Amino acid sequence: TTDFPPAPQHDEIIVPDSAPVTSPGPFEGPEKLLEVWFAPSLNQLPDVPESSLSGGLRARAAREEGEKWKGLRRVPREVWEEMLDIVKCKVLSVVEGEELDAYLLSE
Amino acid sequence: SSLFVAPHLLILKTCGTTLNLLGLYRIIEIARAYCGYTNVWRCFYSRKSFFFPERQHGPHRDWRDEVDFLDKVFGTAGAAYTVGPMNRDHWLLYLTSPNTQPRLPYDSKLPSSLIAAPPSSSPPAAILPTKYQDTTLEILMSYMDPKARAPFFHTEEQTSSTPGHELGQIISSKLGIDELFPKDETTLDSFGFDPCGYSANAVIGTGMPEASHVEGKPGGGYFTIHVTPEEGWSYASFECNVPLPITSSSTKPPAVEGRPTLQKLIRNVVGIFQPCRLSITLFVSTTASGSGDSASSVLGASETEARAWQSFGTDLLGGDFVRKDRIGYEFDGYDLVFACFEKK
Repeated sequence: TTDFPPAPQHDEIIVPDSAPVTSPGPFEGPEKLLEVWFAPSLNQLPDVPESSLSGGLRARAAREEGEKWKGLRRVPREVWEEMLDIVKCKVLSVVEGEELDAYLLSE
Repeated sequence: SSLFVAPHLLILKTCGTTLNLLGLYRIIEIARAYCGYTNVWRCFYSRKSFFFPERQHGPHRDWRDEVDFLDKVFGTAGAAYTVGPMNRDHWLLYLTSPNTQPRLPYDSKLPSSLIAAPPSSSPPAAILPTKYQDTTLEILMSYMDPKARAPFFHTEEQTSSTPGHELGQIISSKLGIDELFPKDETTLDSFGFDPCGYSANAVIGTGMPEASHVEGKPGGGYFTIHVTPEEGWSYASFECNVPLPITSSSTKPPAVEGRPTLQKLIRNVVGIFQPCRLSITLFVSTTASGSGDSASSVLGASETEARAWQSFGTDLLGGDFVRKDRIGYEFDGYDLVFACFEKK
């Protein structure tokens, strides 16, 4: 089991919307790169009991077994956009590959 | 900036003063709600040292804050590394051990409006497994030559009359970015920013290294490029996970006709952006490949460490560059080779 430290208070880590996230001045080129893997490979997605999925997604998940739009790719674009609002990025365009969606972002 | 989403992983690469790590909580929530994923197999967070650290916000103000943030999510499963010279182009990495249950600092609950949103649909496609190869190359380049920076600036007339995607296409074609990989397997999406700057995402082949839809064909992958061309803090990055031919006498290369070797790809990219300084990192999964492919063997002409080091050596970029550092790491399940070069 993992020994977690105490959880932080919400306001310790969230920058208020009013914070000046961008202002005139030089633009920082070096990127922050975050990779979150939920399985070691495409072919080793975890078995997920339908009961753990939210609402109407259960039936859909069952239907999609073995199909292209499985795992994280079943998440609608607007849900990723809401996450990207937190990060302070906007979607410019999307390319849908056979096993991968590539979103080009602002900033 | 770019976001890549595959069924089993998500890659978020953002520049400027974006709050990349603040997206982590939502990513974990979304994966739980939509996919039932309660554990994170691996999490990687990395970046080069900032030009202007004082301009960053939230956890990105300092590497220690970023590590604290991640530790609060992953507990003792995470480890942080500083790689390279601290007073120049060092590189920072945080990674977790396999299969960790993340912890959110608040009650996880997505807004109901998001849960209710209908998932997109598309015709089904079969996924056939082939040999799994997880290799990621990253080239971080700074202080570009003025000639290399010039194509990324646009006049007011250009930006007012040409949409960003068209500008991106023009730049991609002019600089040969659309020919880094064979055109017939490249889907390129690029954008030219006003008044300067450039981003590109490319999906190569099927899009993921370990899957191929046609037997005998190599797996695909992605590459992504971001450029900030302004003098004084010019910067370009290239990241790629496409399987490449291996120039090894002992390792049979995969069938990747038309694709450049790793060394040729690095030279082509560096030739486009002409940096004065650059760092190169190569991450190779060692447990998943199961074939003894280490970062060093993929990089070079031999599986022996000594010869591999030599192949990622001073002559990688020809006589114009001098190698300042070369560092190797063996992580749990991954090998990493890092090297810095400077123009003579």
